[in-house]
Amino acid sequence: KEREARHDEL
Amino acid sequence: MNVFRLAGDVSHLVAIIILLLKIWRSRSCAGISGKSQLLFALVFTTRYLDLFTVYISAYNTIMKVVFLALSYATVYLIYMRFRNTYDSENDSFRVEFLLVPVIGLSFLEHYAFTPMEVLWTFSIFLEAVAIMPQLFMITKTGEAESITTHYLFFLGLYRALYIANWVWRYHTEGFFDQIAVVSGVVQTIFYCDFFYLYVTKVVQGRSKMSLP
Repeated sequence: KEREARHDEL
Repeated sequence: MNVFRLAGDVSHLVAIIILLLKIWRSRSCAGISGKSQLLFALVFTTRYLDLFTVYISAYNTIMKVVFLALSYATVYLIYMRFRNTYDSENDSFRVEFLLVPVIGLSFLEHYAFTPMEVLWTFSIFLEAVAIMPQLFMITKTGEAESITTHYLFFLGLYRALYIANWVWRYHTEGFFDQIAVVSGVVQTIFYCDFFYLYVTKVVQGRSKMSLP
């Protein structure tokens, strides 16, 4: 989840 | 997604398009640092490796493809199409002075010691310093065409808006990405001097921004 939240940013 | 991040991505896109159009329409890359554009292409390449492995949203995928395509197109125009207008003499910043510390730091500081995460961290740190060759070139030539300053303005604005996005996400969802925030603040600080010149000089309608 944490990684997802981070990598949804460009 | 929030309005700050959306505005930031739009500002980033505008910056890239301004530069690409300037080079294409003037058929020249005089005054443009090819090294910075190479570094930006490297930033996008190492950051968007998850383009084909993780699907987050249509927006995310489309923007990644667009940023990759436009940055490679810009590098192509500088080093191939209009290479005879490339001012390599003034684009003399030693990028190894940027790459070595950034590579070292991304091996020291990362969220996970996996290729994807180390490369992502590398791209975050690299983006903070990728504009150095361009700013160096402007100080060396002593001037920048106004269109180039508009490019730099939107490029600097994009990460400043991302900082607002991180503040917003911290207060609304408790999200905090330390590596991106620290690097983004450093990146934006590098533009402060330029922002001051931009507002005091270029906005007054002068065609060129000549540094003191």
